[in-house]
Amino acid sequence: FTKPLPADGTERWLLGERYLRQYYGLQPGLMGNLKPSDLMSEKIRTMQSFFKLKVTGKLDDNTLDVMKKARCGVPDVAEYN
Amino acid sequence: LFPRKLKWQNTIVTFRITNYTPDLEKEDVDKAIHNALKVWSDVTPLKFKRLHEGVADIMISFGKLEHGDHNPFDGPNGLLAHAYPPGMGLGGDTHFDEDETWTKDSDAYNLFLVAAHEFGHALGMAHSNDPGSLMYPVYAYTPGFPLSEDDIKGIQELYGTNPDGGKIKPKPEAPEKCDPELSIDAVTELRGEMLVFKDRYFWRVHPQFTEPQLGLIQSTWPQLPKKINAAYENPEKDIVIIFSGIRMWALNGYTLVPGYPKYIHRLGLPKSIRKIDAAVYISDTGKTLLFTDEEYWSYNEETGTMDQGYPRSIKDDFPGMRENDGDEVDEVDAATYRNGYLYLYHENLQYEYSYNRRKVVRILRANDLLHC
Repeated sequence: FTKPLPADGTERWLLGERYLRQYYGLQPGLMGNLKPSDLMSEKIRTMQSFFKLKVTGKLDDNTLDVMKKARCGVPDVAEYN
Repeated sequence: LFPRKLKWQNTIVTFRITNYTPDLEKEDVDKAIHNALKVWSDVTPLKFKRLHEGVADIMISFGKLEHGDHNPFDGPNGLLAHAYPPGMGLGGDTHFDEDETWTKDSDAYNLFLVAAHEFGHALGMAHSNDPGSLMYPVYAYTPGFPLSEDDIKGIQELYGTNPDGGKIKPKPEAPEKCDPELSIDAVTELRGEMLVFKDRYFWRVHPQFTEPQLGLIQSTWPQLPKKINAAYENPEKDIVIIFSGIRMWALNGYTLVPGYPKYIHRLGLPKSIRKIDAAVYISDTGKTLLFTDEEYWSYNEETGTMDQGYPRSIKDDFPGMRENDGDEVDEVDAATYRNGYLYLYHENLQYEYSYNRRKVVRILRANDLLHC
């Protein structure tokens, strides 16, 4: 389907964090030590339920797979300020 | 829709193309923009007026990375374009990422389709989570009129219907996987996953995930037809054969095998056969069963020939398939094989046929396959 998913954890996190900031209103700098803050897990769950994925709150392969697809830049839930 | 249902207050909306992409001829860009706006004026009272100078409601431009609105693009792929909801100044403006390759065909990324989506935002539409909708956030190339019923419902809630609009044919909304009446068109294994096809869509059922993933057939395989009749996997050859009408395609994983499509009659079927309803590979025998109307054929994968003594009657060889009202079932929509059991799908039911006991031993709902 899409380019191979990033193997190492850091790249996965950065991709996920960038995606959630862009489309789900995640505030920057909530990464901590690459551990999903509660807020980040909540944003992941919001994104997973929007795309009808299994809601895990984690950046699993299926979720990252969707995050890597070409898409529109308008946020999915947060109001466009 | 966006919060507060933002919309333009008058039905004449102006637009201006302020620059062009080098990927396409100028007139191709003009045409893509015109057709993308027409998609929305076809179903509402809205009219679009083009300006060649000054400030228009919808200012259209191509730009890279940071392009003046503090909402930077990200280079090739990923983020393709964005647009702002109706309003003063930046409101309605639509920007395309010049780092993408813009096309006028099925190659990524088709400018008309992305523009039609972005103008949806410029008119007040937010994203839809129906994968068959134009307002779905992920790019998917599909030919034809791009609006689904979901898109039309949304835009007409803002602006009403088009009083003199011709009859347009919206795309049907995505099937509801747990609808008890759900029937399926085809089903096949693919390297341990299960693909379930219905209309323009398919579900990917992965053994590790409880939630099947819904997608559009043509956004994954643009060369396949919108709707397919049957599919089966031959794991020995690591290929999946997809049937639609009198043609068949071969998939190796998710890539199409060159040299296809071929005619189904290459398998040894008579020309009178115009479509295959269901197909399944029986790993214990190395035979593929092909179901056509009330009969079925047996194809020897090793020799590449049809077995003698076929076609045979489905009703005679797979007794015990009965509908809810007791009528005998003599046709099949889809078929799979697992651990000595043949699963035959007809309408909203699936029949578990035991080869050992030579009869149907269980009847389930078809969407039991989709964890419903």
